[in-house]
Amino acid sequence: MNIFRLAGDMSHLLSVILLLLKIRTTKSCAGISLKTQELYVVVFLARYLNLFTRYYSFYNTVMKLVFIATSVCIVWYMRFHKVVKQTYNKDLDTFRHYVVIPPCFLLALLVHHEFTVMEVLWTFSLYLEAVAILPQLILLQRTRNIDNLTGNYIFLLGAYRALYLLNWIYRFFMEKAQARWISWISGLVQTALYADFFYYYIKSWKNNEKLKLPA
Amino acid sequence: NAESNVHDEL
Repeated sequence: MNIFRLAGDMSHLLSVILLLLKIRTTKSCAGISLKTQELYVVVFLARYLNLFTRYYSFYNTVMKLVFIATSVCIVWYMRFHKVVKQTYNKDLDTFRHYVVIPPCFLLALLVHHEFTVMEVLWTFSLYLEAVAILPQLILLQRTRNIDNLTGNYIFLLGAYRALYLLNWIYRFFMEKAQARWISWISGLVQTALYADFFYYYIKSWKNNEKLKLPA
Repeated sequence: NAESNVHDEL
């Protein structure tokens, strides 16, 4: 495992820990999109089915279980926790997230590496993950006061994707890995969606101002 | 193995 991959995974893990910490300590999920979180549950369940078919490493197995468990846990908090659910910005989180699931699945049926159940589900999870952040970015744009934890959560999530791009470049040149266009392109699309957010996040950080996205 | 190429990623 190269340094970019490890840093990417750690950034992803940290983002989830940060979000859970925000929810548990402030008893609030304000600014967090339930739609995005629900899409992540679908992404992880579809992708990590290979938990049962193939063993890679202890690290790999533990991380998969952590990502499945934490994503379910976050959705549970936002939907069912007596206090937390009342802080959810339901009226602002209006992206109809279920409409992106069928097109992603259809695309996975058409464009994949190999036509097997596991491979199509894996590919579906890549396509879905690429767009899963959209409801969150839309909610963010509608939120007047973005708290630091929410801003940092999205930054870490975007950093995870950007580091994975570096990881693929490293693997391609240093490990002579095969070209994997499906992962690369969907990863590139996913990272590109963060570009605008990154721009304003870094700007606010440099100017020592509160993060605010233009309407 | 072509499959193990990215499938060890998360």
